Amino acid sequence: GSGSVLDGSELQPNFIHRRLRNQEKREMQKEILSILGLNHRPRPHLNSGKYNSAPLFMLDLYNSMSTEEKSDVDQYRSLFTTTRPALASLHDTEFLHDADMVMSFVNLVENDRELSPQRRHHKEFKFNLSQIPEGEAITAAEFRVYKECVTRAFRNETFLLSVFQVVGEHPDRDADLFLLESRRLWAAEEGWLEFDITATSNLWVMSPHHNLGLQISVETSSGWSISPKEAGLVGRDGALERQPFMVAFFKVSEVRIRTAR
Amino acid sequence: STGRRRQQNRNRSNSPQEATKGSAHTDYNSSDQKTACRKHELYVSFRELGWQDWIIAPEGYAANYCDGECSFPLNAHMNATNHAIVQTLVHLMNPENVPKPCCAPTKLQAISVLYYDDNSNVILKKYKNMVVRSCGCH
Repeated sequence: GSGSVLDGSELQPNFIHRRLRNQEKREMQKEILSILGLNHRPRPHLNSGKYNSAPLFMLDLYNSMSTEEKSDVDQYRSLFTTTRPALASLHDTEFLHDADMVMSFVNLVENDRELSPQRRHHKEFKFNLSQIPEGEAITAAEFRVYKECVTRAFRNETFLLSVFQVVGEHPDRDADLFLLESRRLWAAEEGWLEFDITATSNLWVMSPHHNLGLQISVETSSGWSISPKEAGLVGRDGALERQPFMVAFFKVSEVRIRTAR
Repeated sequence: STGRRRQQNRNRSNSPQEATKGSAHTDYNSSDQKTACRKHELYVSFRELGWQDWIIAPEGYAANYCDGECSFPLNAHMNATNHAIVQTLVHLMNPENVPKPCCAPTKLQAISVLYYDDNSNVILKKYKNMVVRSCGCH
């Protein structure tokens, strides 16, 4: 901790280990931000010191990339499946090989619509894709939600979980929906559920005004609509490391030319 | 080389071979491992730049740099190109006009950086040519 830029060369004893002066620090920061392709230093708003699910997932991917750089691909895959299989899957690491960039998106809105038994319970999610750097094209995108085991009220029950893209909103009636995927799950199942939303994400990037979010709904095997929370789906009020999020893999679609300073 | 140069050489030595040898002897001393072109450590600390609130990983990285002499004779550990080998000899003969080869990176590696943006979204991106892996004479 003796300085920002250290030269550990023992063959240059006249190199002084020192802290950078303020101006030097600013110059260093400017240069590195320029290399990272950032106009300014980000100032995220983080609620707590702990990481929630999205940074944890991304940290998994980061560690798999770092391991891959050091060792054989097969070695890192076997390492990966023994460390945190519940989070980033082998599927994601395959996307990672082709990606230049991966981005996870914070869920901006989560509305639980607890309605009468006759109406459909659902959860809504929205993600802001407007800050994607220029020149990056989405190659794959996933919506991830964690399901906890629920057997108390639903022993031996199965649920039909449906994920919809919201295509139209109306103030006086239910939104227009486009079914992306339905999946049958056991009540006792536990773990991360991944849903492919690549096409949807590409639409949202190309036409931001079409970005009206996602909805998920759950039905029992007898056709009753229940709240996603009852089915064990973790929402905003759940554990930080199990929050729903969206992740997208990108490939550079145009060469970025760094402007001279 | 010019006539003047030859006169100077004649003053210094009886034959070009002796002048070359002399120079070679001098340069060989500077070509030993201590001053020869090689990789040196240089660590860039994101933490020390005060960026730990938005860069999740890494805390910093070993960028390294290349420095050292590329003088005749170029040794095997200097990763010299064939052209550089020829250039060192030409430099020996004609130092005013032909410089020594440069000590520069021969292999660079990318690093991955994991960071938050202003909206607290998380970005993982690979940046090429950030780390010097090996140096050589070019």
